[in-house]
Amino acid sequence: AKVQTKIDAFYLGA
Amino acid sequence: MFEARLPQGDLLKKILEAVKDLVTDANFDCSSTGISLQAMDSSHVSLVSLLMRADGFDHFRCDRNISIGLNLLAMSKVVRCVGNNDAVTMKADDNGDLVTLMFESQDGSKVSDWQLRGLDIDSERLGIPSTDYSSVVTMPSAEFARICRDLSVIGDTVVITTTKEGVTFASKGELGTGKIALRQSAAIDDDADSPGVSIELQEPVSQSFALRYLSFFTKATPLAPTVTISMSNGVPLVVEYPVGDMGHIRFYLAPKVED
Repeated sequence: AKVQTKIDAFYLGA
Repeated sequence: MFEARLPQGDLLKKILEAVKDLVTDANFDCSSTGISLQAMDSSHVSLVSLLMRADGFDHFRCDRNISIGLNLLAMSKVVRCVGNNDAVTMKADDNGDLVTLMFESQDGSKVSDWQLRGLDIDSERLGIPSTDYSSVVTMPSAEFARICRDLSVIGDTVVITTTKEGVTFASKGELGTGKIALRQSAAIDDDADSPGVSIELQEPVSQSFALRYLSFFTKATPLAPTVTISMSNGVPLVVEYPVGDMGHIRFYLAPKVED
């Protein structure tokens, strides 16, 4: 099954 | 103080329509170079990034950087009152507590003034690296909206695949499957309103995304006749619509991956 990833897991806080 | 006058007020109306269902509260970050906004949806699956450069306004004054926090649903209700040919002026005091929106009709015969209470929004700003994407698809924005709507009938996930032949959008669900393939095509008579499909391909990409979020992004369709979809395997996709010739609105969406 496919799971939804989170956007903030890809981009670190600036 | 902050004061900016946008001659094409309908641009602001279209921007608010594009983001109000995805993001509830957001900061408009104002500096001498323009206005930017970055916000995630409540589930942290997608991110919207707006840029409006100062030179796109016919008057722009920002004495010091301020963040104006606003409830986008409230703002969209006010901005819906903008006539299509109205100019919009935004003003705020130095702490952004009170925001004034003024709409002027083209002939100056009607002026309306609205005030919105600024919000103190503690939002995390993400650092998005500039990326060379493996596949960049440019296509008519209305076609992209239609594909998202049509495939939503079948399933909740779309697999977007690019090859040198073209781009396919595929979905499957309990009812069955659906697949829409687009080949590269030239614009019709170089008509900006009938753009073609073009694909810049460094490497083929195949990734899965939630149709629900892509459908939210297509609320930006009235902003521009074309949309650009940038993808690389294993990273979020970017859906970009130009905002006049003054900037852009970009939507980032995290992929669905195999468990």
